[in-house]
Amino acid sequence: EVRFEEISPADFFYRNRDLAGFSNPARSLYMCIRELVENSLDATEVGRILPNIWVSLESADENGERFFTLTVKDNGIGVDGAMIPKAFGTVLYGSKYGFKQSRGTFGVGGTMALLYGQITTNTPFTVISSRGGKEIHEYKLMIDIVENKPKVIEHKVHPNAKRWRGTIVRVTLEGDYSTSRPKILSYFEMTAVVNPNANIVFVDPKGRVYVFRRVIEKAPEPPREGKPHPLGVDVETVNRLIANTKSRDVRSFLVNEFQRIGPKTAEEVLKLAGIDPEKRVKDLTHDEVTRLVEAFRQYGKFRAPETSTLSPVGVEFIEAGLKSIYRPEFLHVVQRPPSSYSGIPFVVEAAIAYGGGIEPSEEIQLLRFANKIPLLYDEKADVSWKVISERIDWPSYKVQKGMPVLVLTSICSPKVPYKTVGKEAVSDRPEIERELTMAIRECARALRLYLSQIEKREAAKKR
Amino acid sequence: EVRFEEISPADFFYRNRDLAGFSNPARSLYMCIRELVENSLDATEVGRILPNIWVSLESADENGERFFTLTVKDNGIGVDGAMIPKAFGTVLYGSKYGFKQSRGTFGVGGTMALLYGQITTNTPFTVISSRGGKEIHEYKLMIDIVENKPKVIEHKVHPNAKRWRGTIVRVTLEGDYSTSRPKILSYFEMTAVVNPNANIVFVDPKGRVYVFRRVIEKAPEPPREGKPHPLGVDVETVNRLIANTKSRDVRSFLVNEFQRIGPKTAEEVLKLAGIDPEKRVKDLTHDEVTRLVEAFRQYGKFRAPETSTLSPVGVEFIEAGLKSIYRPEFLHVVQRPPSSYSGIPFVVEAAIAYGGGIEPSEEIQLLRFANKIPLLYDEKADVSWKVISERIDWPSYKVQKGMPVLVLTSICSPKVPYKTVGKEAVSDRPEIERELTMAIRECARALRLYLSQIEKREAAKKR
Ligand SMILES: Nc1ncnc2c1ncn2[C@@H]1O[C@H](COP(=O)(O)OP(=O)(O)OP(=O)(O)O)[C@@H](O)[C@H]1O
Ligand SMILES: Nc1ncnc2c1ncn2[C@@H]1O[C@H](COP(=O)(O)OP(=O)(O)OP(=O)(O)O)[C@@H](O)[C@H]1O
Ligand SMILES: [Mg+2]
Ligand SMILES: [Mg+2]
Repeated sequence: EVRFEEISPADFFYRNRDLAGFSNPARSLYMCIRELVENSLDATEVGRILPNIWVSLESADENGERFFTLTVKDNGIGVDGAMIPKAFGTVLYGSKYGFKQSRGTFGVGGTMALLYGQITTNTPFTVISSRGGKEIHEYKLMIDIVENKPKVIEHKVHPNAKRWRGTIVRVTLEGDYSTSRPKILSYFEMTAVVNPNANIVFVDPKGRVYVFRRVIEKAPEPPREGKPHPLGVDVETVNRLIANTKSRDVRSFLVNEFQRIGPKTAEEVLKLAGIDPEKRVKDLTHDEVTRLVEAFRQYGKFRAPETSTLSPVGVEFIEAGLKSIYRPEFLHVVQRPPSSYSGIPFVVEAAIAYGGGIEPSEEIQLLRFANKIPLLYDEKADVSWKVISERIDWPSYKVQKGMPVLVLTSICSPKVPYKTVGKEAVSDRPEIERELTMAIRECARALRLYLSQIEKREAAKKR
Repeated sequence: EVRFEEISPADFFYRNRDLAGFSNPARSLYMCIRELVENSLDATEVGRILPNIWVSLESADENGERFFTLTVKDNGIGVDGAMIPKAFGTVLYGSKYGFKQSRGTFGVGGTMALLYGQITTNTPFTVISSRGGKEIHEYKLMIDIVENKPKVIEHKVHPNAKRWRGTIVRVTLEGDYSTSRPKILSYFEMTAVVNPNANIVFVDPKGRVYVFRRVIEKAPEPPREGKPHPLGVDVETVNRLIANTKSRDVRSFLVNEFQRIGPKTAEEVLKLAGIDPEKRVKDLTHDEVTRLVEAFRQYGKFRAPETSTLSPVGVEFIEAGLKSIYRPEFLHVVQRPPSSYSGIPFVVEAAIAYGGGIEPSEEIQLLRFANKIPLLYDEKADVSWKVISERIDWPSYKVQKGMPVLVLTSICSPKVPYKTVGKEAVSDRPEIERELTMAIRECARALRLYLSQIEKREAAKKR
């Protein structure tokens, strides 16, 4: 009476789609839009392309209340014709598993959005893409959820006369636009704040057109894949590096496969671990690998992780984005120096804006970003919320309830410690919490200066 | 420069172990204990066995501060010798994927605990088990994380002279007992509250022995696997039922594969969907399946889901458990009638205890349970917290800050809408929220009666 079963990752997320954020039609519609838009922004950023993202949501039933067709089109690097079925039809398959900052990270999101459309409407989805070569590939696909494999319903190849490069994804799904609309519009607005170099157009089911125009003509340097830092590995990762390395002896293995380890450091670490530097690395015993990782922890003199895997938003972009959307009368933006948690580099940016187009509000308005993704749910579970509600003494900065104050936080890392697959809240790692606190206090000090100047002026007027 | 990769589910949870609750050594130690204890309780409940659970945590390094060996032994139904490697060494493999209430549900937890031990200590784990037959199987295993497969390091078969039946799991892991200890002890205490028929012994690294004795000699009726309810399916599930059914025509398919559909109801639903009842079910078109699911939604006259898939804690067990641990001076326990959300049955139980061994506290103490699992983290994200902080007008029930009040909530369902794989908070489905509100208000009314009686007595004394 005990029956064992194995299920595929697609089946796991199908049965437990709450875990991926697809809990009800309004939230699921939001998730579909964000997962596809984030894929499009990744595809432009990795190619250092100024993003043009076009999103349309059309009614797919007569009442226009329950079923919608979502189309997302971008001018990104496109997907290889041969790769399209697996990229969009397989869970835990993607191009973002390397160690560098990216919006995507799990290999789940885009596929989940298309899977959700499939299970609510029983219709295939369409992917059209080209890398700018001679051909445009068009697929109609469904997902074999039990097997976690794509099913090609139709495949056409078109000649690419104009050498178009980009991707179009179209899916029909059950949603609830009237409930979801405020969050969807906030998502586009916040996306525009941290991507002021993007043209974003959203056409909604009622035909309303929302345009966010590019205000900066720059594309940031994309992050580059990095080697692991010795403080960021465990025995499993070291065993995999050993299995794949071309290095012969342990010393050159350390120098070649890790960042921040030169020949001298390698010798010192190996001495601490009691391992002969000349020993063939593929001959290391179980015990020796464990001692090596332990020696990494004890060595204590590694330089901080490299930052080439990072691509922060940047003070200039945050200023341009906040000004373009909110026209605040006061604005202060801070980018902290890079830091790290558990051997993983990260950088925190923060901004405080006051007045102008910002509405007075009972509670401080918080815009949260992680890897340039707007986070709109689970605010109370997020480390940024914890910082602004527990670590900042707002009255000491002259900030009272009901003031028009907006705080922006941005965390960038090749590995953001999200709390859920749905990427809505960031865990309160002590190092991240500390960096956010420093950044927000710095902005708050600037705000206090501004507010006292206003006070003085008001006092002078009265006299 | 775009490199596609596919990763296994074990690799996914290895890279993102935060998502499964394994975020730092203190929390990971807690997770290992709970995942193994919950597996043991499932193994006794499914066999209707009075649980004897023995847990020992021993220091595994000289200081006793950082590495521990955890052993969990139960008298449950055991695991078949041939099944042991996959059950413990493969993620998304388990015996709890059927539609009935169980503590386990994802096929991840126990394997994750053992995986965590492996990556922090590079040592194999041990599983010893017998189903009470002639043999006891003993395995030393590791997990091939990249392939999501077990690696058998050693396998011994012992004769089972005394016909012992049960399972022993032993793993060495990095932890932080001093930080984790309060939560671990609360976990055992809360487990004893809803399992008063269990003998639980916990021996900690300092040699302290914590005993929770059985106070009820009953084993509840285990839940039974049920057929899906028409309101609980989508086209994917219907397509799978069609693929596996032995039924010939659509009408008998509906009657045989679903609960709450008799021949007459089947005819009415098929009329609504515009499908001929005599049609061969395996000939149904894409469109017809979609119309069938739509007709389920519109029919509106299905009886509520069956409750044989449920196994609530029970008023008697909750009373016995709370009295045994807290000896309150007042106690009121409520079990609501079964309800359902999205075609999935659930039952809510609640209790309010006052005084006795309950400490006065600034905020109301909340003990949360889902499928008899104590939930100790993410309180503010949980639906029970939302109800007691937003839906109950405590002063109107004479409850003031600083009173010794404890609220217990228990949600049981074949599918609890957990927010995370780490099972710490339940989503606020409206139906669940409403049932919790009703249950707690009923207990609060009883408390108000008791508190006013106390007031009267105090007033009488003064005169
Ligand atoms: N618009 C697009 N342009 C180019 N490539 C894309 C696009 N959308 C998806 N892809 C490719 O498909 C892969 C899978 O996408 P998916 O969203 O499922 O996972 P991911 O983005 O890697 O991770 P996450 O689950 O965090 O979103 C991506 O890694 C990317 O290579
Ligand atoms: N102590 C035990 N006694 C009997 N069977 C066990 C025991 N521990 C684990 N198992 C078996 O191993 C399987 C896998 O356990 P695991 O904890 O990984 O997943 P699960 O319990 O099914 O789901 P969850 O991830 O929600 O815990 C279980 O389904 C069960 O069949
Ligand atoms: Mg993605
Ligand atoms: Mg389990």
